[in-house]
Amino acid sequence: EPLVIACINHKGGCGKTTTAVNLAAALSAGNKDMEIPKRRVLLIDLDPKGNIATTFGIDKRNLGPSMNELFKGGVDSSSIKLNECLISPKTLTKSMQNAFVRQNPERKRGPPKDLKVDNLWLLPADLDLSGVEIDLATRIGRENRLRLAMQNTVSQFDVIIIDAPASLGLLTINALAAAQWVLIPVQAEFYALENMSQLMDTIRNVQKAVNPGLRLFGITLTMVQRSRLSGTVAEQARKHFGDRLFKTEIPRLVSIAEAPLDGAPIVIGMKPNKSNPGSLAYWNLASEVSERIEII
Amino acid sequence: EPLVIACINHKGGCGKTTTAVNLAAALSAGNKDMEIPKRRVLLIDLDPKGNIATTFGIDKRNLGPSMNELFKGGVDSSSIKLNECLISPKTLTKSMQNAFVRQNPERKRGPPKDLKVDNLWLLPADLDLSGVEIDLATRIGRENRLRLAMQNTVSQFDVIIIDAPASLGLLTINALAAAQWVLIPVQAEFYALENMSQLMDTIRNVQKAVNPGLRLFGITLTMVQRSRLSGTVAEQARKHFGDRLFKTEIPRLVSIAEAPLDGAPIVIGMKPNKSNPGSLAYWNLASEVSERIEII
Ligand SMILES: Nc1ncnc2c1ncn2[C@@H]1O[C@H](COP(=O)(O)OP(=O)(O)OP(=O)(O)O)[C@@H](O)[C@H]1O
Ligand SMILES: Nc1ncnc2c1ncn2[C@@H]1O[C@H](COP(=O)(O)OP(=O)(O)OP(=O)(O)O)[C@@H](O)[C@H]1O
Ligand SMILES: [Mg+2]
Ligand SMILES: [Mg+2]
Repeated sequence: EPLVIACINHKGGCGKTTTAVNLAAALSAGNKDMEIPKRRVLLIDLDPKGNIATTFGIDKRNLGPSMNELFKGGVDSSSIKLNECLISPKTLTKSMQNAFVRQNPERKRGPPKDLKVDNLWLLPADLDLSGVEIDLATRIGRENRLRLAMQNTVSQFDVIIIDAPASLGLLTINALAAAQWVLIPVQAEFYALENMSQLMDTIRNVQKAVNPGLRLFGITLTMVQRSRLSGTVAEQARKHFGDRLFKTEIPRLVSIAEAPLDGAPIVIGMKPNKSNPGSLAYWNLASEVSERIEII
Repeated sequence: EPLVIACINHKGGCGKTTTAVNLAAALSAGNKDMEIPKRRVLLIDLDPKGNIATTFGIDKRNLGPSMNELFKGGVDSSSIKLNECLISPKTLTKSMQNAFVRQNPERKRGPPKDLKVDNLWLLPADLDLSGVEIDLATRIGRENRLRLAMQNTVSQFDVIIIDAPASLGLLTINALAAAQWVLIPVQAEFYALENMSQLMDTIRNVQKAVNPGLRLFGITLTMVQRSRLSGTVAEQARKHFGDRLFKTEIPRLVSIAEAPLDGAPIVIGMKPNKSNPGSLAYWNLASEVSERIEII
């Protein structure tokens, strides 16, 4: 029985994708020193922008059967099985190494040996998912298409992380219906608290109407920098969510944004240590997440 | 005949709202030294997050008839007229001054006299618009609801700026169908160029299928900072879009993000000069936009 976590926030650009990708990569790799066990992780991209494939250097024009077919098929006649749409660790690794070479032609030695993933699978998305979302409105069981597609096909994973788009449309509702846990990345900025309260209302509605088992996994502060807003938002979040707020705060660092230039998310591309504070921050978050997974 | 500009990008958090609000405020105020004439401006918020009302300190729980009613009504029986949903410059000004006082209780002198707008109207949004978007999928003329609502009611404005959400769903399609011009704020980051090309495809589809008159007003680089990515993205954007790329680059500055703490967007809250580079940048962009409006 895999643990299913949806990474949700209708505020744009608050680090959903960066958080989903780095947590998935770290949890799949594990880390002995930090006592994070290896896990088999499936990363599901539910965002038509399809940024996750791009992070790993995957060319979306060469994708095989995809998420879109899973949503478009009839409720019991979906001719595509979820497993047929998955990109394997082997393919992800090859793609990352090719991306490294393509984007760093001046580095003659090529990609580092440890630029790889062993236990991470990806279910990618592409832009057609926008049209799929619009069509989905008229279909029977429209909130449950992802949940249905996941049945009987995902027992081989320990953790499934779903990256949702910045909206409260049917794709996000599908993520909330398919998940057991919600992880909310929050950027400390002017609209953060108002957007949080909108989001909590939506989650409550989904709990009542579609998924009573849905619970809050945690809130994580992202892109943190010194500012009048940072302090206030962090304080309010702590007051409201108590220990649901992860202790690790992810700082705003150009290195985190630029990691995909080297073909991989920062937790893979850089060792977690004092000279790589971006990698260290996401590994620390992964450690907190891993502990929380073990207590659940 | 107002000029209608839609502020569009399905990438989240790239500065659509900040750009829409600051341009609308600057164009409505005008600036003699910068040769920007005063214009009557309508700002339309099409994003269920409703961040624009919040920027001006408007309490969304007290909104009268809203955008949602415009979309929900029958094609010819919409009982609500767009003009009934508008928030006037007088109400916006009062709200900004109250927000200033509420958020700065330690400042005994109260809000500055020039914390006001004279020629800016707002059509606000709230979270129910998410549900409205889902229901819209099954309605006749679903792409044209905003365009219809705008007919016969907006001739009193010189410029209309529409702020769209971070998605390519029906709300954004309505913005593209109702607009004559598209303004694209772009943050120079890893996914920027791929997302741009996805967006241009969507715009082309809307041009073919729904709005042949739609044209590109311009591209504007936002949240610019020194980084490997900044240079590459700016260079590629310049190559691809030529003079469609505005010369003004908006720097990443905490002051821009924190301006709403003083009850107003930065172009109203701070004078455009060397000690307020955030305000200066957006006023410079407004000046370029104003010139482009005059040539069109
Ligand atoms: N801690 C950080 N420091 C600096 N840049 C960051 C950080 N986290 C994310 N970024 C960058 O900020 C941008 C937005 O992040 P990301 O795409 O993860 O957000 P998102 O919530 O998934 O956005 P969307 O709403 O568009 O899906 C990306 O270019 C990303 O690389
Ligand atoms: N130039 C800038 N420097 C620093 N912060 C900025 C700048 N422009 C915008 N911001 C802040 O970044 C955040 C995202 O900006 P904004 O909300 O305008 O983007 P958006 O594209 O409208 O997002 P969404 O996709 O959620 O609608 C906001 O908190 C805003 O105040
Ligand atoms: Mg994302
Ligand atoms: Mg916005």
